[in-house]
Amino acid sequence: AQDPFTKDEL
Amino acid sequence: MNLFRLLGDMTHLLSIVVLLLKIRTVKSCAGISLKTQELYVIVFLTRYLDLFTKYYSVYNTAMKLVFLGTSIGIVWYMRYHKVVKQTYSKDEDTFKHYFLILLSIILALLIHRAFDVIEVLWTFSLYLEAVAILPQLVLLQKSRNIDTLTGDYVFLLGAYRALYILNWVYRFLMENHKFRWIPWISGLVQTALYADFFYYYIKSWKNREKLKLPA
Repeated sequence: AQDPFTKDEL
Repeated sequence: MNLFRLLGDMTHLLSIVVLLLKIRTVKSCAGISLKTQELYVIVFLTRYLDLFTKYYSVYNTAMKLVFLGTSIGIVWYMRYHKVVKQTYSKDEDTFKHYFLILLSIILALLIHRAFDVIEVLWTFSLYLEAVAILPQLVLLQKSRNIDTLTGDYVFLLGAYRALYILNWVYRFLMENHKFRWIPWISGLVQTALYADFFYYYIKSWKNREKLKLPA
């Protein structure tokens, strides 16, 4: 599961 | 992905395109801080460690590769290209950027969300990015005349993180309602550092005059 602070940003 | 973040990433990409355009067409990196460019390589290397371990989307992976590739390419151009390296303002690019790296490492070791290598390095990359523009801004103040492409490059670079702040507001309100203090405060500091540059850039644009920063 994605950690709550997803690092999907650049 | 929301519009603010997409606009932010496109503005960031555009800033790099403008810089590459300047270096490749004019074959000159006068007025560009090599130290800031080196800091950006470190920012991308330490932020994109999950490049091969986590997959979010084609877009995410592609952009990470573009940012890594272009930032390394720019440093290579400024350091090793026979023509371009002659135009580097070596004597004016004097900011002690190693302090910025040291301070960011110390801060990341003190303030982070989790004490594991990836998280601490990711946090370090956010702190470093916030201050990475300082050598460039100092160099601009020393430059007598700032050429248009250099001014546009710095403006776009500052604007991208301002758009990211809007993206964080949007995501907080519409998505996960979670506080992300570290990226938010780093992003606010980063954007604030551009404040006076934005003022002079917009003034020079409105008055149709050459961009000049007070010494």
